[in-house]
Amino acid sequence: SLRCGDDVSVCCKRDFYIKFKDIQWHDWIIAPEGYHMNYCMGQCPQHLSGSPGIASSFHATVFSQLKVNGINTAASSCCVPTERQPLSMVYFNSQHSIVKTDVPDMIVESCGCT
Amino acid sequence: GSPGCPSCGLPAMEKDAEKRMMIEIAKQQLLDKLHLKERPNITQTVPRAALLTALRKLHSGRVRQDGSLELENTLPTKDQGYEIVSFADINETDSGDAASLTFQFLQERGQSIQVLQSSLWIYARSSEDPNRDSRLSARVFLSVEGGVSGSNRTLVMEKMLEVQQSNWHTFPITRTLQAFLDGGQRRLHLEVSCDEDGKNLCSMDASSDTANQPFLVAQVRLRDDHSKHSLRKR
Repeated sequence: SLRCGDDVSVCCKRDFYIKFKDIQWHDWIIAPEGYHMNYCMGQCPQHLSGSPGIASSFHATVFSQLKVNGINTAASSCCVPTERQPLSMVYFNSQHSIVKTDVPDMIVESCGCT
Repeated sequence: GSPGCPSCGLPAMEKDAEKRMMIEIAKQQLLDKLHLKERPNITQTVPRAALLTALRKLHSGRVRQDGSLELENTLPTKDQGYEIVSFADINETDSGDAASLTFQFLQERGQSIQVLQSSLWIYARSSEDPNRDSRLSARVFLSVEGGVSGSNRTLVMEKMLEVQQSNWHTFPITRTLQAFLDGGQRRLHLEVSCDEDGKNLCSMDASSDTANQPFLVAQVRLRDDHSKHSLRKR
């Protein structure tokens, strides 16, 4: 999985961190101090399609054969998260109770082309 | 060049505009995942000392500074379980022999909560008389809303405490809390008595002793139709 830089135009992961204090949300979110959201961006040219997400599937094999034989499938490949991590949060809810919850799929760890 | 794929097809944006857009997306994602329509408006917060004590007790070694998880001893994320920490409002009882604690729980209409585990955390002060037995009987009562203290209360549990030194003690109240939530009530009234010669070692002055404010912890999850079905099958 590529990390986005100035010279990367293909599908990559861009680091993105929000400090809750900067958006005035630190009064109701107790922990953590910020959110490493990250996101995916960049082009998915045809030769990158199916990597790494569906490389081992039957569907991917068929798709590769179509590409090798130069058949235009009219399918567009998309740069998407392929791995995510949960985020543990402690916060005040609307009823002013303190809630601790582990929210799944919040932090993008890697990106790939569908 | 990839129609229908937002991450590929986005036109290049100004850096500031991109940052503003991502912040809005992040805010919306956080609210959606926490099932909140808007950010809670916090007007009265729990004293910071009380909060820090409770969190230290509960989460030491489980949540790292950046919010990522030590996966041991946590609920599997697929269960979507969460924990509630609620601090007590402390009232004087008529009889004066028990600390009266009120916890407020508001449930969304039509929402049903399953209590997996719940404990009441009480700070008991050490006995002032060094010659006394260091063990002391503590009793937790459930009192009925609107009832006169002492006349309308049920014993929930009794436990022997070691009070040679001041310390925190836990009282499991899973079934009591589940029954309370199933009854659709809002305010849970508990009374705690650790009586030593007419002096309650579990009572506290809320204004001067905020770090030792009693609190209740509940590990809960939302009930859904699927889990009800699984329960019936079993």
